[in-house]
Amino acid sequence: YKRVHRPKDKETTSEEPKPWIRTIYSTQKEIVTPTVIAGVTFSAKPLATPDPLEPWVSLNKDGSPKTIKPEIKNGRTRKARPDYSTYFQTLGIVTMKYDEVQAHNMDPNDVYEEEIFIDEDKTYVSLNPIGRCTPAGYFNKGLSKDISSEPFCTPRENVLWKVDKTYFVSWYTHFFRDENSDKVIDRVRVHLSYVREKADEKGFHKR
Amino acid sequence: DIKGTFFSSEWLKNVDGMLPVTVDEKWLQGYYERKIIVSVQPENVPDDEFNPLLNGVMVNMLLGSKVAKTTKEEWARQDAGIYDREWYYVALSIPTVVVIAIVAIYFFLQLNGKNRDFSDVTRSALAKKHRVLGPISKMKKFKNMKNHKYSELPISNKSSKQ
Repeated sequence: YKRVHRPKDKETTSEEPKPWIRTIYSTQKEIVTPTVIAGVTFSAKPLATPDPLEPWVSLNKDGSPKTIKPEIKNGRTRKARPDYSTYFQTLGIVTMKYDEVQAHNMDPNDVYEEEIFIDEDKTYVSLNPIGRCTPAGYFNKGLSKDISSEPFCTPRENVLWKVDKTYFVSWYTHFFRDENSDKVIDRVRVHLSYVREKADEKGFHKR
Repeated sequence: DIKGTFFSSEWLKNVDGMLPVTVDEKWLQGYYERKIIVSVQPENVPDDEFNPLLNGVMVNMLLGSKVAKTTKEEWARQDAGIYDREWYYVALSIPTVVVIAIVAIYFFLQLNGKNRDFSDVTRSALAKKHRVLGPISKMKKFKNMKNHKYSELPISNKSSKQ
């Protein structure tokens, strides 16, 4: 007979994150209400002094969240929040005349065109603590693993989703573009559908 | 409206790029495990043109294993001041009863030692085990058997010369 082992009490809080006020677009004030989903606090109030080693949330293969704590090792930051490169930027072309550029090797009648990347509006994106899905996070699916999972990063194919647990479905937002205007689609809808499976395709996972 | 679809979210802001999904037991429809496909429908694709299989990800939805441990229930009972000591009483009572019984039997046998006589029982039991068979002619099986009596075989007289 062995007595039931009682582990040490974990520090928990039932305190709900309180709303806070922020100023957006220079003048507009907004009340932000934080929400907690699957242990992840969305729209949380940022720290007064930004911490470069502030933990961020990544997603496991099945879409469950996990907290990543950046660390400095040998003078370099490891496990830092991912850099999105130009995935969420829009390509723009700036045209400049000779008067503006005044380059010595430019013909005065020519027009100089420069490609620039325009950052997206980060007003609401910045409130999301979870690392965003980019094409770099795509995986291969299918029997021969030769089909790209676009636009999904999570969940990976054939992962297990257990009842009563919360998983995040994540996709690359710029994948959905309007054919005519090439603008990113504003709204999407997520569907879960049954798949008819043959007897030999049925999984027999541990019960 | 989409065939085979059992859950459709509201229209979401695409800029969020994610949706938390909590798996509901009802979705399994009584099965232990079901294969589902997760798909995203953009606003510019109408329902009748949307095919979830086109850009969907296959996922196995399952009920999950149930842990048979009663640890948490036991903690709750302990917190309420109820301690499960039945095992303790059983563990103590069984050897105690046995010891008392042995002591009682010992004294009972000591007190009744003089009044006890099993000799007839013992004798008859031993007699059954060690009975004398007797001669074969008296045995039931061989009683009526006609057996010739032993008679000596003729022996030729031997002379001293031989």
